[in-house]
Amino acid sequence: GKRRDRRKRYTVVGNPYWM
Amino acid sequence: AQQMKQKKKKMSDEEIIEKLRGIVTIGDPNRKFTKMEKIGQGASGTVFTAIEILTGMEVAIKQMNLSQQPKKELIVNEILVMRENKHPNVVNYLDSYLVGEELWVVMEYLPGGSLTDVVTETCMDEGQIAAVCREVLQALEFLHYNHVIHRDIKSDNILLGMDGSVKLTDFGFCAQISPEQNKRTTMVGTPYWMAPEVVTRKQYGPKVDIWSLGIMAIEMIEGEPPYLNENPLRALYLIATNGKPEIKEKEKLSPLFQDFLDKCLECDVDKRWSASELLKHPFLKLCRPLTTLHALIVAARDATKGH
Repeated sequence: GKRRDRRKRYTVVGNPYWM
Repeated sequence: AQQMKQKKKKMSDEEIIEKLRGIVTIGDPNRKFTKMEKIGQGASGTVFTAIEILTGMEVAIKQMNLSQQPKKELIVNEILVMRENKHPNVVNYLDSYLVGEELWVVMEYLPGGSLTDVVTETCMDEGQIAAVCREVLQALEFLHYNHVIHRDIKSDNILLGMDGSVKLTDFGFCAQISPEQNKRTTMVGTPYWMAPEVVTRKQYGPKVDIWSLGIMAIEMIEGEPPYLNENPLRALYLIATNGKPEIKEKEKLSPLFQDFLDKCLECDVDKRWSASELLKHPFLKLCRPLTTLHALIVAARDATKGH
């Protein structure tokens, strides 16, 4: 089965914390 | 200055809550609905299934705690857009309630789950991919005609009925454009599905949804978007520098499908086709009946249960 990483699929608005 | 800024934001929160009170239905939803099962958890809230006591109809309820919402105006926008933009390929908004700080948004429930389960757990053929693309393009043509940009097109936001019906959901991040302001610059969306013009912070318009649809078509081929194995920041860099992503074994796809992808994943926005143009693309002549999605939905559900 193909891998799914939930955190990476969250929507971002403006500057996310990791930018 | 800090206090003034804080006061300004505070006031606008109260204004938003006041505005919400004018939109929502008055009354306690706990007396109208019996909550059943939690089916989703997103950044903005939790989604449950529920039964409407009066009719026995199964509905989906998105529950959000307003105090935890950094951008409350997006919630008002979501309700207004869904309420005023009814379409067979858009999840139907039914009602909303404000219970103290908790906002309940009641919507149509589609038991087939999201397209993500189907793309990650099963293999779709080109006829099925074409059918899903056609249904989403119909929704986008309607929304763009009504000056709405969804801004978060991805398989997670495509819901399926057991009959294979395909509907777009989650308008929490959409933008309403106007003749005076038909462009936006705020970076909104999910990194791996973002168009280059969004990533490079240029002004963007409705065609960002078309790029994201192209990425979603890649999901339907490969099971996930390009660069998902990278961290989001690196993915944005790769989108900005590579532009159109590589598709593994692209030669195995039909020429019509390859051309359809090229029209969606065109970096030059003016050359990128619109939803209306894509609805006339010959690739969509390969569409198989939506009912053929039923077997995939059941298989995906069994597979996810198995996990």
